[in-house]
Amino acid sequence: RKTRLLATLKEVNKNFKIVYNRLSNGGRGELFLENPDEPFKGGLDMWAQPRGKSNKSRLQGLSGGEKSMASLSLIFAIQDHDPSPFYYFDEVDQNLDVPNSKLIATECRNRSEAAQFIMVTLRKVSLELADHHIGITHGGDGCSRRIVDFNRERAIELGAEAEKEAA
Amino acid sequence: RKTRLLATLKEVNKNFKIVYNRLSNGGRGELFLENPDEPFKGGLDMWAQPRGKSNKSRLQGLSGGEKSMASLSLIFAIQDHDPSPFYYFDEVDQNLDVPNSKLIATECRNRSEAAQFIMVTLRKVSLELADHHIGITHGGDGCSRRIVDFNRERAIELGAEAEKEAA
Amino acid sequence: MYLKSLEVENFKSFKGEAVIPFDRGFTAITGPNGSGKSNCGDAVQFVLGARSAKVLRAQNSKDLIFNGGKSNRPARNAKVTLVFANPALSNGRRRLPIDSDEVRMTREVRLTKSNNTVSTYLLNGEESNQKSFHRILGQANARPDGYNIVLQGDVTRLSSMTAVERRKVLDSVA
Amino acid sequence: MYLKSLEVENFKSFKGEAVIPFDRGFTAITGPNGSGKSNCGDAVQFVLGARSAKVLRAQNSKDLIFNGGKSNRPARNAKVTLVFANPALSNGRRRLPIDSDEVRMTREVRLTKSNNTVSTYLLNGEESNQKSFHRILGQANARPDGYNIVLQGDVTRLSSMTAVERRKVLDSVA
Ligand SMILES: Nc1ncnc2c1ncn2[C@@H]1O[C@H](COP(=O)(O)OP(=O)(O)OP(=O)(O)O)[C@@H](O)[C@H]1O
Ligand SMILES: Nc1ncnc2c1ncn2[C@@H]1O[C@H](COP(=O)(O)OP(=O)(O)OP(=O)(O)O)[C@@H](O)[C@H]1O
Ligand SMILES: [Mg+2]
Ligand SMILES: [Mg+2]
Repeated sequence: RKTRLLATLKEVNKNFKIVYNRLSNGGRGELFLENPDEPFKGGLDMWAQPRGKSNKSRLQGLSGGEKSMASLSLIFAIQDHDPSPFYYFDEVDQNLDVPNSKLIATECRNRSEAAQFIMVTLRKVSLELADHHIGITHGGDGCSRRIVDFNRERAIELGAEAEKEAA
Repeated sequence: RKTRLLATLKEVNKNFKIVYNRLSNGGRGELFLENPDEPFKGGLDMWAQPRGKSNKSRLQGLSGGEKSMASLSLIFAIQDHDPSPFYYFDEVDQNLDVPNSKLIATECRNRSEAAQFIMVTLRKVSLELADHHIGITHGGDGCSRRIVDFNRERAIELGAEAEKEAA
Repeated sequence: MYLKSLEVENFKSFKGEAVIPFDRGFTAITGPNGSGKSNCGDAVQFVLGARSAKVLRAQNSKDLIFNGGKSNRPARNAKVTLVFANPALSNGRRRLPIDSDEVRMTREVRLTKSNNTVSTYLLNGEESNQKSFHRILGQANARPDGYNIVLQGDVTRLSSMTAVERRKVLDSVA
Repeated sequence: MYLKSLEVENFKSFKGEAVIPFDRGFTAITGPNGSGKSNCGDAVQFVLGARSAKVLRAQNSKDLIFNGGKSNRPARNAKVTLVFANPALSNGRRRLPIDSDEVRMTREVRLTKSNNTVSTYLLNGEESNQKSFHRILGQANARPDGYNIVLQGDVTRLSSMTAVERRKVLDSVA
């Protein structure tokens, strides 16, 4: 059991370094066991240093968006360890700014050549990069239904229409 | 201590019903003590029924955005109980769609006549409704600085520019 | 192998039948707050074998059955079918160890007369059970754990969990 | 009464001095991820009397001092000043019980030679302490608790906390 965990950690950590470096444009990430001799007695630390920041930064002191980018890198690193034919992501871009949302949507798009990616999102950047679009709505009566004849323009419009109405 | 809690609850609950009804376009909200006789032995339940939904819905089963609207209504209800001269909100619109973001930004705008409201946001709708705009950035060297000559157009551009670059 | 479509019937906020077709590649689902987007994710987890009702934001399996919304009659059952495309690969084998081009995996929960819930599993229309679902999906690596399905809030939870909880995540994929 | 400006010096990611002017009404702060927006909120909480260093996402008060970023020298002190406009009201009284049109409340944390931290409080340049800050701010209802300051993540925390935790929130404002 211990050898299996150490082997999994080694591989996931290798993936994590590569993915985090790509998603943070040059930052450095690393996974550490708190107690390498007795791994089940301790936890697993995640350390991430965004580009341009000090190497002393702790995960706790990073910003909301920076933490999400580190966590998403770990999720992709775990997926690479044991690839699945399809993935489902639910609003993972909630607290990301536009450039980071684009990095994540592009990462999903690239990965969707090898496996199917389905992503729930409200962000325009992600909607633009998707191949297919599905609209879900409720008609004020509490019943969900799929919007038929839905495509990229209608998806972006759904957000923009509401924005126009908002302005 | 018990009478004070019950009096506070009565007033906050009255505010909560009014605010939630307004922020959900007609939904119904209510706060309940789990143990009204011995309030300190139990907790405080928050019940919210968005417009068009069943009255059996539990907070746990609501969507991410619906929960946030209920929580924000409670925050405003607490603020009304003991008004302060200024308020600071940090990305409270993270998981809201455009119409809900507009409702919250409009609520802040209306309340900003009686008290100062400062809101950190990445959303265009909120930036459009604010009176004043402050830009913060870091120059890739890990040092934060304020962007001078910043206004509504530049604020919206900051998001749009990144969006253009993203498309 | 990929998910061709999701068919729901009276599952959570979906009244009656709804079919959501998927393609290969990158698909985005969008819509207003509270419209039912996360309920689609819950539907997928429900068939794959969610760890517990709590993961589906439900107190118990009764909460998974359409409750009527504002003014409709509550349903007595909820059914979800995942339709997988399962073509034969060049070596003649298939990702899902079932000998058909399309594999339909159905899970249904029904209220009995005494208001308890009964769960049934169907594989291409024939009776099955959760164990075989797990075995079949496990062979294709389509398991519900290991962050193949990232539910709303999971990303923030991963960055704020304790180091021991994070090590347990690694345990579950080791 | 309103917050006229926030002056920070070597506080968290702010190297050297920075002044952030505020107006009455509704002000929006925006900028990229990791730029320092939430650090402004932490600076406000730092002076108002944050419940603990943990609320400021810091292990201890040393983490509040600019650590140099990529290639600068780490600082030895961090200072934050809240500048309040405090006009006399029509009845001659002022919201903050201090007899001046402008009230500057400063909190500084410095590293000593033995690398411990020392905190000092200044009111309009004169030495003060946390207790008087609490008393003065309490009179104007500008307390740090009760959701006057909603930090990043507080909204989601409020909807997912237990009922007992939520009742404790009410206790703190009763
Ligand atoms: N058994 C049920 N019967 C009817 N409606 C239900 C049932 N269970 C949950 N719901 C409703 O489904 C809605 C939640 O949908 P869901 O979480 O999928 O929204 P969403 O589209 O993901 O929204 P968001 O963008 O806010 O995350 C809630 O309004 C809830 O009341
Ligand atoms: N003592 C310190 N010295 C230097 N940098 C620090 C210090 N403490 C925190 N930081 C840095 O400040 C940054 C966090 O800034 P902040 O949380 O304000 O970002 P933000 O603008 O709110 O971003 P987001 O939109 O993602 O929430 C982190 O990159 C962190 O490393
Ligand atoms: Mg959702
Ligand atoms: Mg922030």
